[in-house]
Amino acid sequence: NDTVEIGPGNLKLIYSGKGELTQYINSRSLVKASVEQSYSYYAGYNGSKDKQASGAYIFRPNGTYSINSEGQDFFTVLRGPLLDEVHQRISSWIYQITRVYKGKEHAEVEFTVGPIPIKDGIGKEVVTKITTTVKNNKKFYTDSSGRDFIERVRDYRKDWELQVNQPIAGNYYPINLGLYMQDNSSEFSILVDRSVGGSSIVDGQLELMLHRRLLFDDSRGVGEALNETVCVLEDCRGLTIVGKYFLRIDPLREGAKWRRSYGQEIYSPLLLAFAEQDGDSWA
Amino acid sequence: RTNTDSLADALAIAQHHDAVSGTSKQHVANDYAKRLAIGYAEAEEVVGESLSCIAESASNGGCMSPTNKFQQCLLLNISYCPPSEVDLSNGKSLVVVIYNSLGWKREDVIRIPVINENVAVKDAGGKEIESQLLPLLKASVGIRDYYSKAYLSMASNVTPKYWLAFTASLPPLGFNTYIISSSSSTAKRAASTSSQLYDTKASQ
Repeated sequence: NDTVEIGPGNLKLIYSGKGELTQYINSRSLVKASVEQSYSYYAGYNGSKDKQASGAYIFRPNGTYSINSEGQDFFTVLRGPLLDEVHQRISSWIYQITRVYKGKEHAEVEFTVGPIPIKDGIGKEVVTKITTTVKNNKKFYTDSSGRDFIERVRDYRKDWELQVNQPIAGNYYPINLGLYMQDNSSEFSILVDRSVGGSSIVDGQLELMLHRRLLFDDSRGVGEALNETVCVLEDCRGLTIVGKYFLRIDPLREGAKWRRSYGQEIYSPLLLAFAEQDGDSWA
Repeated sequence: RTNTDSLADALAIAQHHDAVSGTSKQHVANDYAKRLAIGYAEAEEVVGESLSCIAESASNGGCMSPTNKFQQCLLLNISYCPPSEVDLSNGKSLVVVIYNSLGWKREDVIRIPVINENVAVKDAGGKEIESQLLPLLKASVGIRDYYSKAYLSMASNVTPKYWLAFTASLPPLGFNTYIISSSSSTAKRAASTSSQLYDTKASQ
């Protein structure tokens, strides 16, 4: 029943005794917010009733399925002077490490997803959802190829009257740098280290599509299903991807500086080079 | 002379809309990846020579022919870094040069896989700085083992057990040097014994 607090600096993440993220607290900016995180997948449409299947071009989800975390049995906390880490096994093919650094005021989440299982004959598009209490009233903001953040309004286009046929796919946007939402007191931002899909399907929630594996061609020109495999010595498996996203909650109008400066640091990571030397001759 | 022509070619080809959006056939995606890897490996040599030159320039007051051979770790995403996975118990030191390509000062936590747990990190002035050891995630080791089958000739014999973390401080558009060597005291081990709250079944 105990809660678990991680973070050696100003930022603390609070987990429930079941290993679920529950709170985000920044003692410097006085931000205290409820946060939840989960994984789910959208089943790829197989094109059986009409001919348009989900594929590389076409996102046409056929149901949303939760991937339940394996809970406290697969939850390990590591603490140290520079950073704290939470290791979680979400399922047999999804792992996650959440890091909170002493000198940083954002949380870093490293996800390992794959090989996406397809023995059930269903293609899957795997997403993570982060839920807060931010009252964004259908509005969220996504970057435009790393440039300006553009306002998006769920189920609405300012240039034409939108007929909503695909309530999820119709609100998805490409994310290259990040996305955020805000209400009258706070901003909730996520930055990514790679191009992904993203949206806000319900108020207070941001989601990222991290990986996908589909079994049908969408007949839009690729000519094969988006079913990437990796073969090592004739041992072929679906692709496993490893990536990071970074989340932060700021008081209103204080998030832009972090999104711009840290976004640049994600894009231009420090370059490491190694050399071996004997004894103390390194000087 | 080393150059970056293959990297330029690979980057030019990867501007195709299928490469950008991920709508190519798999064999084409494999070709993009291969060309980028060739370009990266080529650029690694150029960067290694440049770093040797600027590092010597800083210590000797002039850029002579580079004497230090610098290597990078292109497969750190699968926890594979042969240059850092060296046995430091025999008196050798691992020199890490870190370059900041942005125009502002940065402080960041660096993480590299190591096989020794008795290690210390010193800055360029020889002063020991705070470091931390973290265990490798089991999943990472599994992925590394899978891919290392393809790189058997490169694979080191010992799988690293830890990430060594330390804070690097970098000037704008500049570099800093850190030295990792064996130590009588163990780097702080992320208090993994005292705060592993649950006996994880994953470890089985």
